[in-house]
Amino acid sequence: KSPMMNIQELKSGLRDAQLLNCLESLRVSLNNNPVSWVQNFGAEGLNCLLDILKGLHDEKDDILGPYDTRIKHEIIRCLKAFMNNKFGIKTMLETEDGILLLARSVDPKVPAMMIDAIKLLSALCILPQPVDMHEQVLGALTERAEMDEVERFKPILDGLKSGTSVALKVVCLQLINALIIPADELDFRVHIRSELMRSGLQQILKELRTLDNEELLVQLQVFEESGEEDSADL
Amino acid sequence: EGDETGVMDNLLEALQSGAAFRDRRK
Repeated sequence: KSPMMNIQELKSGLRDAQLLNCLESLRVSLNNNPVSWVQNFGAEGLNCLLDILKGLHDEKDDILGPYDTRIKHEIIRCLKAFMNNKFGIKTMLETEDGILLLARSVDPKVPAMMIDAIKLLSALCILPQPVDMHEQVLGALTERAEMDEVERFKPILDGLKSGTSVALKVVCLQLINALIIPADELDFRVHIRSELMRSGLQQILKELRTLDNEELLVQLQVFEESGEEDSADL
Repeated sequence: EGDETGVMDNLLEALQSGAAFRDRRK
């Protein structure tokens, strides 16, 4: 199927199994075709995906059908495939609410989707250009939290609490590192760390240190070492 | 410019290994 045929299908109002099939096929195409195929899918295709994702995020949980959670996750996977080149990342950053929709996908009730959404947000934070990406991601997490009337780091801290998978814990700590470390200003880094600690990270860190997992250890060390360096600078 | 694939994969690998953060701090 050509990029245009995919776009037409996404615009045709497919639902449930048919929409999920369409998205799975699109993800394979985005992953396996040359970047020129992704470019032809382009901003129009990306906006189709984001429109569907926004529609599902805007629905109340009790109205969502059995396919809708899988559809949301499959869209996140498509976004990852779309953003696996400079054109895709640039096009995503030019959208009005692409980052906010990723932030809204950080949902501890759907851990597998949360993992994929957090990975994309973390990657955006460490982009060398634009320089303020970590602030944009933090802004999106803040806006999302305001919509849900919760503390802005609650979903991430919920992902780190006991009972969640190690894979989820690793990416949550990775996002915390990606939000703090790229910041140039010492005051900003200290402020965010302090807010996280007050919101419950201090207690959670004690539990994380008892887990024997190499990837988690990497993120813990990064977090602790950067904190120690900043304390010394202060 | 913009024709290469694997950009996101590379970013995710750098995050996972911690290399992304070591690069930024020093």
